[in-house]
Amino acid sequence: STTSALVDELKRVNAENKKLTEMLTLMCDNYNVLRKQLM
Amino acid sequence: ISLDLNTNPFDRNFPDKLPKKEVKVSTSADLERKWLVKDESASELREELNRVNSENKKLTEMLATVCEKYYALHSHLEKLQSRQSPEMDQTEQPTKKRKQDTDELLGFPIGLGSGKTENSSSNEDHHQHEQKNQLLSCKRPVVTDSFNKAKISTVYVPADSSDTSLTVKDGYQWRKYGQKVTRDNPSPRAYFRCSFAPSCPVKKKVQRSAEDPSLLVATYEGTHNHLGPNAFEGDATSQVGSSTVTLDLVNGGGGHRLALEKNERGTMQDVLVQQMASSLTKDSKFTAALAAAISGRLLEQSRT
Repeated sequence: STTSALVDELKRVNAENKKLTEMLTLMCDNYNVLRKQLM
Repeated sequence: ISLDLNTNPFDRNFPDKLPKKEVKVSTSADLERKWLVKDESASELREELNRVNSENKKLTEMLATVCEKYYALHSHLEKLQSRQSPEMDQTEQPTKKRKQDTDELLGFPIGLGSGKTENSSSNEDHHQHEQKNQLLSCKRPVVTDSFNKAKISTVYVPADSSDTSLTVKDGYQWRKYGQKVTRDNPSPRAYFRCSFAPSCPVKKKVQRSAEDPSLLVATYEGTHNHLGPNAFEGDATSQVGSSTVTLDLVNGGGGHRLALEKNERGTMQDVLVQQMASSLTKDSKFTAALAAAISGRLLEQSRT
């Protein structure tokens, strides 16, 4: 049961990781667009 | 009663004495191995979990940094845009929006740490759209406030109640670009920008005081990036050497402190004239020419 709980937690954290990575990519894109606008 | 279990390991014949029980022993060893494997996998899982968690933390920090930079850049862009199209009304509206957006931003990191799992790949578009909304909704954080802060000062000028021109003689030249009636005051409010605009960002609002109609309230936004007004230009909204009585409500804490503000323009001109005169008097050629001209004029006058 401990192992399965760990696996579940790992899944959740992985999903969060994925979400964060996507948001970071998106934010970087936005930042670069803005930078180009200013240049 | 003998307590000997015949488990003497030093007995060479001991293994032979345990014919079938060996099977049982091997099963428990297997279980033990299985437990060990489980323990190993659990520790591996824990390690992996720690690793992903630390990666998550790093990602969150990076995201926060990028967000901060993005907002700083965004506010800078807005600042530039507002300089290009200086509409006084538009500068008032974002203040309300800024507060609202700041509140939204404060809620932003909570959304990140909510720990919602999204395993379904069919929801990815919706998920991305949601993220975009989240990112777009957190424009203008607190950082931008200090960035955009312009110096604002209020000046109270006594004015004739019959004068409807809303002219404040502060020594600078202004261009009127708008007028509107506000809810809180029956007198219209006039908007001016410095005649050096767009290079000079200073703006001025003038309105008759609602409490005391004998006073005009001039609100200045920004600081002039040039010297005092040019003495050789003049229009209806500027006068040389004027002085205004100011009532500083911003810094006075409601104490209605009266201060006499002398215009620096006259002083500046005097200094320039004095400098010019002193440099000319030091020039021997100039004094000689001046003396010759005066003596020549005097001789002409004496002849006539």
